[in-house]
Amino acid sequence: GSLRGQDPGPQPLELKEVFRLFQIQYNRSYSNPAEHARRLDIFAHNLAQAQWLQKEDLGTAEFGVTLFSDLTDEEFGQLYRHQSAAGGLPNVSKQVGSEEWGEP
Amino acid sequence: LPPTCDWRKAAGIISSVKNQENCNCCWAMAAAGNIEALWGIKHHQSVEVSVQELLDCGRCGNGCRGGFVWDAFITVLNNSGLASEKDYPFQGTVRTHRCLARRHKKVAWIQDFIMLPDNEQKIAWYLATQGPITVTINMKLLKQYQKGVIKATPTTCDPRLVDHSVLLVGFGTSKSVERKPAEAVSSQAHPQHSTPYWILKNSWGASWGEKGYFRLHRGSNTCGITKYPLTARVDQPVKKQRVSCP
Repeated sequence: GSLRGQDPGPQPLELKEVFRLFQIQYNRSYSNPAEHARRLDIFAHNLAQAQWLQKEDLGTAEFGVTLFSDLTDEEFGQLYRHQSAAGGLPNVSKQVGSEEWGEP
Repeated sequence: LPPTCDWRKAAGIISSVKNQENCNCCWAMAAAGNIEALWGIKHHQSVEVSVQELLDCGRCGNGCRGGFVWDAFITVLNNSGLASEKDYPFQGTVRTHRCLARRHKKVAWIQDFIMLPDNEQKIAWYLATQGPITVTINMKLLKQYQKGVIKATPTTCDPRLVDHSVLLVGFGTSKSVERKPAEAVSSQAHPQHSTPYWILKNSWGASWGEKGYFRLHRGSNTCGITKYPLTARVDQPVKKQRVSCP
């Protein structure tokens, strides 16, 4: 009440507005309202995760909305992980080569 | 070792940022970028090689479902080189058993490939003196990455779980303001410290990250960058003095 009549200044965008801007920027549309709601949930989760990463990062990186912000970690992994088979890369150990690795 | 190195500054060495789209072919794009860069450095000739050939002709089948950089190099050796991207363009899908390698002229080839030591100083030296190399990292933090230097801990980005191959194109050091925990932030000026970093070329299009590139902290094995540093060799290794076994 004490702020009534004063210019509140720039306010943080509401989640739905941020999501709408994300959809425009990356040309995203969803097949039905249920899917839209699901993607909004995922988007919110990813934003929260980005905030956590921002807090944890020890460098100068900035984390936030990207073209992957409406994907679950699993979907992102399926899209871009270089090895879809479980287990990933073989556990190659340095024991066999030590400092000689890199020599012909 | 020079203080900075950025192969993007040399004309005709680093090709445009690619977009792998719905194909898990980071391994092929990283290998292609490595060969293109080394070919440009060695022969002073700019080439763009065919990623699609690596996918169609790989011995492991569907390259859009993932693969390894070393398999890309083996494909190049088996096919005696690679066609140009222009002749054999990227489709984003694999045509297994539809390898068209023989139809096209080879524009680049390799002698062999090697894995470098898991030592960031030695990797920097190789990068500065020989050219860009491929590395495989944990891509967990890249999903939310916008810009800047990522410095992770093994907790936030496990260096053992590497799952994404990219091209290492340079390194440098940035002056940065030390970030404090939120509760400790004061109005006083923050101390500056230098952040050594790697410059990496991703294959998710130029609209992602820093115009398609990203930076990782150098010196802390951030996201497992030292786990699989691989590079092709486009020239014969220098002959070393022979020794004789008694």
